Amino acid sequence: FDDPPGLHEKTEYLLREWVTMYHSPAAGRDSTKAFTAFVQQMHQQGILKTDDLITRFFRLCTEMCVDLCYRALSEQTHSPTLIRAKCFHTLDAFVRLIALLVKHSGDSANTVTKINLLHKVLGIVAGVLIQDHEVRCTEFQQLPYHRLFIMLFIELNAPEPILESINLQVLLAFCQVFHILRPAKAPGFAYAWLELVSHRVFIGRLLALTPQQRGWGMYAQLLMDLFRFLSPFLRNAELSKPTQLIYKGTLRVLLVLLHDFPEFLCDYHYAFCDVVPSNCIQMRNLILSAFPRTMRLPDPFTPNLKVDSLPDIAQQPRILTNFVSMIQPSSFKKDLDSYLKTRAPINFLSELRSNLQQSVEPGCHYNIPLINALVLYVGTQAIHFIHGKGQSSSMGTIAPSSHMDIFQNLAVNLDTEGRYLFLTAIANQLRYPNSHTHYFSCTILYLFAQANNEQIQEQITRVLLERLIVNRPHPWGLLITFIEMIKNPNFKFWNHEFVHCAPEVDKMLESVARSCL
Amino acid sequence: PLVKDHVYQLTMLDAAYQHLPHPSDSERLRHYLPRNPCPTPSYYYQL
Amino acid sequence: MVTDQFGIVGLLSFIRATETNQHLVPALIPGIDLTTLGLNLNSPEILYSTFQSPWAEAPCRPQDIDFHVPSEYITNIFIREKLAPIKLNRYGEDLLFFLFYMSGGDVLQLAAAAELHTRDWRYHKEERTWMTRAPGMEAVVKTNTYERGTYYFFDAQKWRKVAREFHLEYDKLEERPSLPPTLHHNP
Repeated sequence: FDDPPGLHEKTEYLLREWVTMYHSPAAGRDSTKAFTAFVQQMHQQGILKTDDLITRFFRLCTEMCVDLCYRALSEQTHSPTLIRAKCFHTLDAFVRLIALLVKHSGDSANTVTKINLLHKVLGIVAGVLIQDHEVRCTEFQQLPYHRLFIMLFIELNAPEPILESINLQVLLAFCQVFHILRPAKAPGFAYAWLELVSHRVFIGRLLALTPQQRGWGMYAQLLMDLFRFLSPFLRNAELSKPTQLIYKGTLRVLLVLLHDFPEFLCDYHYAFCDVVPSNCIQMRNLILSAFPRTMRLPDPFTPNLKVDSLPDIAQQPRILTNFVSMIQPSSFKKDLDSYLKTRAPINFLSELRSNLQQSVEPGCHYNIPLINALVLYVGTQAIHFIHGKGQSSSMGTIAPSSHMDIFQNLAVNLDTEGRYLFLTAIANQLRYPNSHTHYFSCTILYLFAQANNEQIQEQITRVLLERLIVNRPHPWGLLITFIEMIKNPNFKFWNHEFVHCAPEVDKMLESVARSCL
Repeated sequence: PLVKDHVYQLTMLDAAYQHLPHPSDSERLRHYLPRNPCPTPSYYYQL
Repeated sequence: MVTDQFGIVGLLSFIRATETNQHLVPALIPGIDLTTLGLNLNSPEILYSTFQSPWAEAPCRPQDIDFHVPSEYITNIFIREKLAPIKLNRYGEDLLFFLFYMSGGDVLQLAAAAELHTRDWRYHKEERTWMTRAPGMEAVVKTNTYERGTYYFFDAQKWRKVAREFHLEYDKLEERPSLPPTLHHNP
């Protein structure tokens, strides 16, 4: 609003000038000569006089670039290649101008000016995108914004000393703008967004090149944005083609992460499983199958595998999510801690179910993040308690205990939906050899053995089986738990009615058993 | 059933599906040897 | 037994539904064979540096990846006009094979194939390689459906021609590739 009179014309003139200078042979190496001359023109036109004018200049330039793209896209006669060449002719020039202004604003030591300018420009482009997205609705086109973001990101990640010194802030700025433009906020930009977030330079910078893994938390946040967006569409049975495409694209990205950065998936598995819908079994298995590259997994099918004696089995896995803070309200957390210590207040158990049923998600009867956090918190407290006595997890050491009281109470008192979610939370901890996998494997087998009604055993079987009958990968902890359950005669697995309730189930269990044994 | 917000998101996603990003959108313009994708026989080398 | 969707019967009914209704979420059962997504999951190399796109069925080709090179190396549109246009009939076989093997899925691959065909190379659809008669070596057996003799095969791994005795069935040879009408417009 309130652009000073004449600013629009001035900006249009300057942008045209710059595009011509950028493409001229006299532009010099990386357009530096053209830039020096152009900055003079910006000064003469008074654009650099105030922060407000610079902001308006960038917004007007962005809008002009976007309008040019919409006009090119509307020309039906042109091939996609030609349309892109016309759009990128101007967009790439504008990107270079932004990159040069960011690099050369303030003196070379003053990184704050540079980063502030970058934040400003990214915010402006995001603002124009969101407004365009709202105004044009299904006519919205991602092309100009996608090009601006990716080419600016690549330009600002060139191997230049001035850029290396501000690289972490540059990455942070882009992660913030991509979080602002997450698919739930700009669904018309979702495909371009996933292209940007999974671009080889972006992944390389955030997950491989940035020291001390300082890009991991930012990248995890963006993946969570993606899972949250997909969740409602994957929870339903019918997937539209557009949703199937972005779902498959997500699987590809996760496969690259599983192959190149398994430790990243290990560290953030908890946060991801909190948002991946519980019926997205293969995607969740993919996340849970990650294990540190330095680790050699023993073959889970090894006869008489002694899990207790594996070197890594007592190692505490890194979990970079503050899951304890998810246990709300604080009064509930206080009672929980008190119960774990003293088994009081005694009504803690009887009120447990109602505490878990305060769901915020529309369509969900339970607070799934709370169930997940409760299970992991009680489990880690139990491991701490067992190790504190110099013992390791086993069917004999995990009970009796206040921790197991809680798990058994949940197994017995929840309805089938709640119990399914509770057992899913346990199964989400069955990963590579570590102290959590070990404890929760013993726990789910203990609950199976101690069950006072067959429905509990049936649902334990269901939760494990649905993870085994999907295509690979299958987490190591899941396999060893299921093998133990079907092989160990103490569990009398094959005697249960639900094992033989239908020929397909028989066949399925037989085939899983055969592949396991 | 999807809530209103999610229906809107799905509608916008369907619209975006009609004009997916192209890999060349993330690549520098190639003036000399631009990409020119076209169907080649399956028995040719794709990679 | 549990009668709702949270027990074994619930799982079973979903399995039955996915077998009949293909639109059901492949995410669930049986999920997708992840080896078919175009990623070489057993590769000893990292995957992300050639990751082309979440929707691409194959990694980037080398020429698709921008490396930071001095700007003088990059073909500027003004230089472009001064460079000779691409004329495959002026290039040696080595370059034609290079363009063929490097340009999978691109019109350049077809154009290189057509030029090789012009030079009496033939693409064997089963052997999936190029072959030509060895100079001065006539076929020892010749019928109207096949012949036998010594031929040169182009070995892309060793990047050279290899002589080989071969029983050649004519219908296994590809006809001359036809180029699409709309060759690339340069902007």
